[in-house]
This record gives sequence, C-alpha cells and structure tokens, in this order.
Amino acid sequence: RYDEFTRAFDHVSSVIDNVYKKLCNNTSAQAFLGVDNSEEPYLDGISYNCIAPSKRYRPMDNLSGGEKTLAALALLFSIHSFQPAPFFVLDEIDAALDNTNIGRVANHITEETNSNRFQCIVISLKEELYGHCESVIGIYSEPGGECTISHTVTLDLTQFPTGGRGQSSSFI
Amino acid sequence: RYDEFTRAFDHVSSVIDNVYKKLCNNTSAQAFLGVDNSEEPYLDGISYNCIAPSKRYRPMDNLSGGEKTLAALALLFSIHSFQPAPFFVLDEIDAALDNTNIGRVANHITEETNSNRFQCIVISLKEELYGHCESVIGIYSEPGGECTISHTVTLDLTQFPTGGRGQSSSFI
Amino acid sequence: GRLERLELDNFKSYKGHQIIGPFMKFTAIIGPNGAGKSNLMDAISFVLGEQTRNLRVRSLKELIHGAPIGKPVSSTARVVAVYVDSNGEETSYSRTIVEHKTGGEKSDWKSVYRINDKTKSASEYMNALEEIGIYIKARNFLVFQGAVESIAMKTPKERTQLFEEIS
Amino acid sequence: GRLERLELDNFKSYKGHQIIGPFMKFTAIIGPNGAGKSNLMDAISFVLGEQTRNLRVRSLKELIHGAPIGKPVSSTARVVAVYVDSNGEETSYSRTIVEHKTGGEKSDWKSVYRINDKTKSASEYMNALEEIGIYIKARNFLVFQGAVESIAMKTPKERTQLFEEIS
Ligand SMILES: Nc1ncnc2c1ncn2[C@@H]1O[C@H](COP(=O)(O)OP(=O)(O)OP(=O)(O)O)[C@@H](O)[C@H]1O
Ligand SMILES: Nc1ncnc2c1ncn2[C@@H]1O[C@H](COP(=O)(O)OP(=O)(O)OP(=O)(O)O)[C@@H](O)[C@H]1O
Ligand SMILES: [Mg+2]
Ligand SMILES: [Mg+2]
Repeated sequence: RYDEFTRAFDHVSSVIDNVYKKLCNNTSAQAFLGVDNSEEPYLDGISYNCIAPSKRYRPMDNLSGGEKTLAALALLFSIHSFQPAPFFVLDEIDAALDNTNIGRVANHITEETNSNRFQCIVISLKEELYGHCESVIGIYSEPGGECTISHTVTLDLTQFPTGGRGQSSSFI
Repeated sequence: RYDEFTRAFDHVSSVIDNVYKKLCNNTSAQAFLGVDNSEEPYLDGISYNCIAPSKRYRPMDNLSGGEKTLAALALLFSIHSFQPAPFFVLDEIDAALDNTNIGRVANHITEETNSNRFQCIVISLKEELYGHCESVIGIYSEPGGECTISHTVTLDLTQFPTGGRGQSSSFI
Repeated sequence: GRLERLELDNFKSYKGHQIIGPFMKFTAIIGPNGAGKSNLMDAISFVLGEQTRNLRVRSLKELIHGAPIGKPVSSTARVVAVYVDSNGEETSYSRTIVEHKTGGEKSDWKSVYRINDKTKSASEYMNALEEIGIYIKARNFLVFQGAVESIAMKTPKERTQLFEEIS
Repeated sequence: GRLERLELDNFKSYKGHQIIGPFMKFTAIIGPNGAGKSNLMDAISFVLGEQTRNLRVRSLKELIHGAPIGKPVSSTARVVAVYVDSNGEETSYSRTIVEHKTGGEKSDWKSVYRINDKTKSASEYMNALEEIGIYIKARNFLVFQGAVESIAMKTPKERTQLFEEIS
C-alpha cells in the first residue's frame, strides 16, 4: 500500500510543476504537492500550493477565480499522466478564464491531443476555446413542445482552410 | 409582522413574472412565488418556480446552468424593486450565459439604469456584456514584484461615436 | 483508444434514437443555454457507470425522456458508447434502464450493462472499463459544470483520497 | 443617488492611495485573471459594513496590502465611498482598519467608521446606510463571484429569511 501510494504521489508531484508552468506560460510559476506524514502518507493529508507567475508564496484561498481554475487543471492533467484515462469530458471549464488563459489551456490540450496522449471533449460557450477544436457538435432544441427535445449537428472543422485553429468563428 | 411580510411578498410575486418574461424575451416564460403557510407565512418556506419559454412546469433543479442564472437574476431584480438599493455590484454573473442571454440581461440593465431605477457595476470578462456599458474601468497589475499590485484606468465609452452600446471592442 | 460515437435512446432531452458523433481527438459541444449540452455529458457519465446523484436526478426513472414533466415517452432509456482501440477495433459499451416490477404498486428501476451486446454484471462491466483506463470512482477525467475550481480547493484529506483511488 | 467614486488606501492588491472612478450609471470593471477586479468588489462590500467572512479573508489584518505574503506595507487600510444623492450632494462613507493594542503580544484589529470625516459607531453608520437604501444584511444588491446560481436554488426556508430581511 505504501509503495503504490508513493509511486502515484512521486509521479504526479514531479510532473505538476511543468504542467502548471505550461498553463501559465511562465517559468516563474510554481506548483508543488507535499505529504503531511512521510512515513504513512495515506493516513494524513496532501497539501497543494501554486505560486502564480512572479508572485510569492501565498495560501491557495488567496487565488482569484481564474487562478484557481488554472491550478485545478494543472492538478487534473498531472494526475491523468499517472493514470491515463483515454479521454476527458470538461463542461464549461473556461467560465472563469480570461481570453489569454483560454488560449493557453486550448494550446496545451491541442498539443496533448495531437500527440495522442488523450482525447478531449469540451463543452463551451466561448469561441476562444471551441475555435481550437478539430470538430464541433452543435446542439439545438426543437422550438415549442412541452419539454426540451435536443438535436445535434456535427461539423468537421479540419475541412476548412484554417482547420479549426482559432479561426472557426465565421463558419459557426 | 404579518403585514410587513405580506406586503413584501405580494409586491415581489406580482413583479417577478414580468421581469422573468423580459429576461427571457418571451411571453410564454413564467415565474411564480408561493407561500407554504398562508396564515403565518414567515414561519414556513417560500417556493420559487420558473418555467423556461415554451416548456411545461418542472422542478427548479431540472434547469440548466444558464437557465438557473436567469431565474436568479429575475428574483434579484424583483426583490430590488420592493427594497431599492441605490446600486448593484455583480461579479461575473454572465459566466454561464450564452451570448443571446447576455444581450437580454444587458438590455434590461441598460433600460433600468437609463430610467434611473438603479446604478449598476458589473465585473465581466465578456465583451458581449461590458460592451453595453457607459464606462469601463480597466484593472491591470504591475509586472514583477512580490505580490499583486493593481492599478486602474477609466474609459468613458459615451465619448465614442457609438457610445458603448455593444460596439466598444475596438477601443479596448 | 478513443470514444468514437454515442447512441442515445430516449435519454434526457434526446428523444427517440439519436447517433452523436463522430468524436475526433479534440471535439467541442456548443449550443445555447438549455439546449442539452450537459445532458450529453450526463449520457457519457451514465454509460461509464456513474451513479444517479452525479447525473442531476433523484432516480434512474427520471433519465427517461419526458419523465421530469410526468410524461415519460418510454419505459426504458439507453446509452451506447462505441470505443475504438489503438488497433482500430470497435467495442460497444451500453447501459439500459429497465423497470423491474417487484409486484404491487411500487416498481424498481435497474440498470442492464452490455459489452458488444452481451449482458454483463455491473462488476464485470466496471472491470472491463478499468482495463481501458476508465476508473469511474477516481473521476479524474470528468469535470462537471461549475466543479472545476473545487478540484484545486479540496481539503488535504480529500486529496489523499484522490491519490488512493488512482494508486 | 449613486456611487460616485472610491478611494482606497492599501486595501488588498491596491497599494498606496488610489482613487477609482467615476462610476457612471452602468459601469463595467474588466481586466485579466488575478488583476484585482473582485478585490474592488470586496472594497465596496467592506466599506458598506460586510464582515470578513464574505471578503475572502480570515481577519481584518489580511485586508492590508501585502499581508497575505507576510509583508503588510502599513498598519492600516481604508476605503472611502463617495455617494451622490439625487440633489447632487456628496456624502463620504469610510471604514478604516486600525490595530488595537490590547497589551502583550496579541493585538486586535478593529474598524473605525466615519461619515464625512466624523467618527460614528457601527450601528449609527449602518442606520445611515439604511436611510439611503443599503441593507447590508439583506445583501439583495451584491452578487459575489460564482454565487449567482445559488440565489435561485435557495431552500424555501432560506427564501423566507430573505423576505424577512427586506420587510
Ligand atoms: N428526462 C428529460 N426529458 C426531457 N428533458 C429533460 C430531461 N432531463 C432534463 N431535461 C431538460 O434538459 C434541459 C437542460 O439541458 P442541459 O442542462 O444539458 O443544458 P445545457 O445545454 O447544458 O445549458 P447551459 O449552457 O445553460 O449549461 C433542461 O431544460 C431540462 O429541463
Ligand atoms: N492583501 C493583499 N495584498 C496584496 N495582494 C492581495 C491581497 N489580497 C489579495 N491579493 C491578491 O489579489 C489577487 C486576486 O485578485 P482578484 O480576486 O480581485 O482577481 P480578479 O481580477 O477578480 O480575477 P478573476 O478574473 O480570476 O476572478 C490575488 O492574486 C491575490 O493574491
Ligand atoms: Mg450545461
Ligand atoms: Mg474575480
């Protein structure tokens, strides 16, 4: 049990700093995990701290909404690299992110999906995110009627000249 | 106590349906409040139900993220009309709204502020909302340094030809 | 491998039989508020074994199209997920809601799990999913609407639990 | 009436003395993640009497610029809100954090409330705000980040409480 746990923890904590630097696009950003009890780590807690670019150490609850989202995604992608599920489904993770950070997250996902590390399905309201995708599934509901009836339309963005890399808005 | 409570309740429940219809831009939308105990309403609960345009009655927890935001704003604006605070401060209320609903909320706020019913200060990441404002306060932080140092820049959008009504993006 | 497509039968706001996909390496689901985007995520979570509490319903029955307004269009609902492995071989995983009459007035709703149309027990089904890297208990690959920030704000104990699940 | 401008002294990420405004009828606060937008809302809530729990800090001291990294730049912080009534008359409401040495190692942090530079007790200050329609307890005019959906999902009892506050 100790071995299993430590293997997982060591892997994730060695990866998370790089993932966070990449999401913040800044080498001065830092992220680190720590165990409260090194003899039997599974009995106590694990601390997680992120230092946003060019700031000093401060408690996680001091982060703004958007900074928390980036910290969460760094943890999520690092854990995934240890225990790789074949795909992600992310529902409006871009809600609190400004356009710069959306671009960084989209670039990271694009790189990972292009090197077949995972498949990614995102639900988004913002063109700044879905504009980076290879395909888009549009959902619309039938007008009238007593309850919602959903239908879908699929659009392969790679068919168009600039194939989805942030240019799709004119087709949608 | 009964009189005070009933006066507040009657006012808000008579107003809320119209506010909700306006936010949904649809006359088939409905919103109503109900008291569980009509003799002594302050001792029991108050129910709140919204029927999104062209749908039948269903429980509130069945609403989607964006539909819940509209229902919340309808309640907020209706309560305000009974107990009018001079201004609102709304922090990223547009996070779960699609662009159509953002436009409707912005139009409602614009109408209310233009007829001096209240002043409104919104924090937003989406141009679809802040583009409707009369003025914009831009916040930026000093680069480097040990902790965040914020500065502000104020821009009066009414100085420009189309004065803020959704056209401001080229100035920002 | 990856998720190739979904097939829904009367699942939430998706009436009748609908085929959704194909899903590519990086696919977005877009549409207006209330159109049914999160319902599609619920369909994926459902077919992977997620419990009703995380599907925004109180009972399996409410997943049937029309049930929330008291007019379910059928006595069953189903989701099929077609998965393609790295050799290009397709496997279909499906979960169906069936009414289980226990006699008398009250009826129970149960799930039937199938892999390539062969019925499996819940634990066989979950084990098969774990073989392709899907640990629904760890939930390290699903982020529900509004839940992303809370991933960073878990308590130290909750974080330890997360690591226990994946190790 | 309306909020005309704010004056901050070493409040959260706003170092030194900063004047913010003027606020017009419909004003937006924009900027990148972590720039300090929600801190500005905290400044407005703070000057209207909001308690520390809803200002994302554990104690008043942490509101001083630099405090979260252990380097507070000053032993005090202040927010002034300048309000203009319908006749165009300005009133300034201010709240200042001061260290209240109780002898020995430990010190207490207190708030000093002023209206047009005249010190008032907390209850006098709150009563004056209620006269212009600001009931901080009802909080029917402040929506914090991430809190909008929960307004619609309150329990029936919580809703009754909301009505009690405003009546
Ligand atoms: N069993 C069901 N049958 C029919 N309609 C249903 C059923 N369950 C949920 N719905 C409807 O589906 C709609 C919600 O869909 P969903 O939550 O997927 O929206 P969404 O596209 O995610 O919207 P948002 O962008 O606001 O998050 C609601 O209007 C709800 O009433
Ligand atoms: N007392 C303080 N002194 C200095 N900096 C502080 C203080 N309190 C908070 N901060 C910093 O202010 C920043 C947060 O600002 P805020 O929450 O206002 O961001 P925001 O603009 O709302 O961002 P988002 O768009 O992500 O919500 C954090 O980086 C935090 O560390
Ligand atoms: Mg949704
Ligand atoms: Mg914020």
